[in-house]
Amino acid sequence: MSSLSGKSDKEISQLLDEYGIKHGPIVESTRKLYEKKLNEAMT
Amino acid sequence: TSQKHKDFVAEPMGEKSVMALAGIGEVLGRRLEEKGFERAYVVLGQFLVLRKDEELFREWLKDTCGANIKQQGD
Amino acid sequence: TSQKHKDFVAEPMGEKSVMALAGIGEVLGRRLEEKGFERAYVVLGQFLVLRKDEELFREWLKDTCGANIKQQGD
Repeated sequence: MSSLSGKSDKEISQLLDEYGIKHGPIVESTRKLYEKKLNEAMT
Repeated sequence: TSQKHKDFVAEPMGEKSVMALAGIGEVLGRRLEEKGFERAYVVLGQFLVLRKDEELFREWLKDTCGANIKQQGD
Repeated sequence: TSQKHKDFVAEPMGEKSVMALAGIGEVLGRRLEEKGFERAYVVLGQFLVLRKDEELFREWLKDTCGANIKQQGD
């Protein structure tokens, strides 16, 4: 699975919506949490 | 400060829209909404996370919604 | 709520340390400080940026400083 860290905030936000993961804005202090949740949802 | 800002601080921000913030009109408001900052309190959160550093916050606003100097100041 | 929390909400949080937060003791406080969350208001900012979502905030706390269920609850 392509590493999420290379994706833009917008792409991360779209992926979170695709996986139905509730979220707020993707900012520096929240990005790591959302990437982790996406990784969990993708595996 | 503008009347808009006076109105804003006159009561708890609660669930107010991001467009209730002084300096944030229709255009900037839409851009902020698209990035997940629909509510004024979320923008406040970002300001606090940036340790209330005005410089950083202005830069963030400019990067996030293209706010110009005046709008950032408001 | 704990006495610590009562004390905390009894006055404006101002520049209080992150360790003034209920549930955050020496160990968790150090970890949060190391990650830039030295002040209580920065943690508040994170809660707001997470849209005041308790579940997300609990998960973030656990990931960031290893807070257990009880500490997250506090």
